[in-house]
Amino acid sequence: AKETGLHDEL
Amino acid sequence: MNLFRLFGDMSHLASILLLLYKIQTTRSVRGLSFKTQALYVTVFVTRYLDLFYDYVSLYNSVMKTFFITSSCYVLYLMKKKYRPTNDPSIDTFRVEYLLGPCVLLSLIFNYRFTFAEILWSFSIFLESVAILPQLFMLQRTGEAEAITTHYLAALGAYRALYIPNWIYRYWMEDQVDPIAVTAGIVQTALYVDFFYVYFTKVLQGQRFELPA
Repeated sequence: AKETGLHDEL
Repeated sequence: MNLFRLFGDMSHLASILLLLYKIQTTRSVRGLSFKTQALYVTVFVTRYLDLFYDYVSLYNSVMKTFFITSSCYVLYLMKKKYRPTNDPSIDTFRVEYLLGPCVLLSLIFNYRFTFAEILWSFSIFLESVAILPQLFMLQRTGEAEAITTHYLAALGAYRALYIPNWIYRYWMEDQVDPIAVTAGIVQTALYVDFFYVYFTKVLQGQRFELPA
């Protein structure tokens, strides 16, 4: 699994 | 977007509508912690700064804008419009004890050591404990209006639904966000006691009352 940090969640 | 997250977000939306409904119909902010509401404004403002430089989707932007404006509006209702019904003397949780550790944690755990990412991390940690002044107040007074408990239940359900959302994303999208997951599990755990009383009393038609 890759870490996101994309912050597409609220 | 998966159904767990969609229902989680809808539950979050519903919780705020319930909160506004409670204030407007009872014309009172009694039983609500100003500190918790002020912490939510802090959470939303520090997390959603990316509204200005990072576009995710229309849904994302609309929800972020709604959460910022509605939480600020609640503060206005508590401090101005219904100020006489607010009782700071029972809202005694020391928020410094939450803010300090959250600043520290965000400096240690973040995805990049940049201002925006540290603020994002801070908001995640702060959200996980922002409900504590409210739960502490509930504990102190030992009872609550049914509508207030529905607000808290919707807020707790929102957090609980994000957990299956993360499990889904881990399996289906190979995505994992360790900071959000850790803080989210802590946040959900804080509601366990509340949910126990909510299910065994409020949903059985009894008053929300804690044993003395």
